[in-house]
Amino acid sequence: MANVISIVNQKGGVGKTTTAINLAAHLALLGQKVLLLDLDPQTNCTMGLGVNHAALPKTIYDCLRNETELSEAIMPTAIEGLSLVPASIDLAGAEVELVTALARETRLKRAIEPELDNYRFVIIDGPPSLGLLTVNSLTAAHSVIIPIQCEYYALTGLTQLLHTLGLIRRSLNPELDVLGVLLTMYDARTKLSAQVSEELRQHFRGHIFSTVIPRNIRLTEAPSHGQPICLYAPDSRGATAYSALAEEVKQLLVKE
Amino acid sequence: MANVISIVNQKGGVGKTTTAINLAAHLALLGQKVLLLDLDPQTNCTMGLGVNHAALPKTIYDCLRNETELSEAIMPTAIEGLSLVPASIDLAGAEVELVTALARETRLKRAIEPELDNYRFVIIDGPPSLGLLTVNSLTAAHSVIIPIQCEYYALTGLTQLLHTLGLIRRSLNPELDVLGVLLTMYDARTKLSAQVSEELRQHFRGHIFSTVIPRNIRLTEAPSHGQPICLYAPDSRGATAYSALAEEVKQLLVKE
Ligand SMILES: Nc1ncnc2c1ncn2[C@@H]1O[C@H](COP(=O)(O)OP(=O)(O)OP(=O)(O)O)[C@@H](O)[C@H]1O
Ligand SMILES: Nc1ncnc2c1ncn2[C@@H]1O[C@H](COP(=O)(O)OP(=O)(O)OP(=O)(O)O)[C@@H](O)[C@H]1O
Ligand SMILES: [Mg+2]
Ligand SMILES: [Mg+2]
Repeated sequence: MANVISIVNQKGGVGKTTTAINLAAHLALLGQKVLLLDLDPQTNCTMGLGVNHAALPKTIYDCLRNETELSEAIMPTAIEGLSLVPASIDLAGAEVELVTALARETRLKRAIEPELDNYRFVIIDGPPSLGLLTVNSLTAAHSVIIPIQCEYYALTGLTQLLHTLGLIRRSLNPELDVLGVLLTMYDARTKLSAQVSEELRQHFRGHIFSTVIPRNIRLTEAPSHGQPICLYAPDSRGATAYSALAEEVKQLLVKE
Repeated sequence: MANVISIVNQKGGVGKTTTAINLAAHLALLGQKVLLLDLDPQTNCTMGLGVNHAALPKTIYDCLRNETELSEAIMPTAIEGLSLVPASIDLAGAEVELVTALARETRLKRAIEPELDNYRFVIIDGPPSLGLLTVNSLTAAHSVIIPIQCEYYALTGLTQLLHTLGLIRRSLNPELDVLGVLLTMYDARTKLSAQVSEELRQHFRGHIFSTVIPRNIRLTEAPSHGQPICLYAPDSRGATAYSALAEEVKQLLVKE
């Protein structure tokens, strides 16, 4: 049975997509069978793997509208063991279309259920908001990873997010647990990163991954080559960090 | 009569809040009377000016619910000529609450109308999404500034955003015009910034500000001190860039 992990934070630009792509790729390199699912209308996850989001037969949007089985939208990637469910920009319409739909919060959960025995991990990327797409992701997930940028605005967002997770747990998904908070874009040149990290350790009682993702130019460049960091720059600090994160996630979730 | 400018981009973390705060502050330094309005439930604009978003009597949320005049929520800042309408996190509820409200798209436009003769500029910061709060901002605005991060994912977002602006123009605000696209976080160390900027100039027919905001550590640090860059590090490259932007915006909009 797959571990379904939602990468979530309504604060924008904190490294959700970068984490979804590179964690999924490194878990596949560790021999795990992984399904990466793009639930963001910006289609960044799909683009970051070099897929043209405008020329796809089936996407997650068709699955949410109950018109397509998830298996019809699944496509292979350049990494052995990693498959992708792509997004297209008409997903932006789903937020509005789902408002009046029946069982609107559990559409994604029902769409991925038939595939849960085919993968060890399902990683879901999402938009920077707490709307219906994120609610679908949190309802389908067993656990969440919260990327937090080591910059000033990072911490208020966390309080709001934990509040929303509590609402989801009470009404839609009692099992939902926080796998951990991941510090991203850590910049050793400035005291700010250390200050944010220190403040997080004081205020947040949950698990903080010991892996910290450094700010690394290679991670910015990789998506423009349509490749995860393990293919674009396997010896970079970015690749080393995401490889260490994949080990940590595997240790936490894969019972040998 | 005020020029109402909405800072908008549904892509997260591109520098919307940083642009809103520092453009507003530098316009005030140029002797303009400026009202900065925080329409993001993350309250980053409010925090970036050192205001405690949890201890406010009145915020933009109360104004949208028609319970308070905007004038009651306006507060002074450390900069002469710059006033703030703060946000609180209960603004997150507005997206849902407004869905069934009457004339839900024009709430902000009607709330700010009585103040338009008291300011030369009204600058509106918003969330990284195209929901009802952003629609309110775009309906109240005369023009928009679109910050674009010089990184790979920046350009798809622009196509979607221009599409949304077209919809707003046709149904809610025929006058809405794009004042310009602003390149942010430009990093001369990597070819990527130059590539994104080149691609933008080829594909985007509208106005691109000649001011480019460099990636500058001082801009990251300033909000943690509750100050705009002009107070925190007035000689930094970040302050120089936002000062140049304010000049450009003033030239475009203020007819002597
Ligand atoms: N550790 C890092 N070092 C340097 N750049 C990074 C790092 N992580 C992400 N980036 C870059 O920062 C930008 C934002 O990252 P990303 O798109 O992954 O964030 P996001 O949270 O998914 O954004 P959104 O909220 O819009 O979905 C991207 O251009 C990405 O390439
Ligand atoms: N030119 C710059 N150089 C360095 N850091 C910057 C620059 N502009 C913004 N930042 C930092 O990058 C982060 C994202 O910027 P900001 O919060 O302004 O983006 P945003 O678009 O408002 O994000 P959101 O989509 O969440 O509203 C912040 O921590 C900010 O301090
Ligand atoms: Mg993303
Ligand atoms: Mg912001």
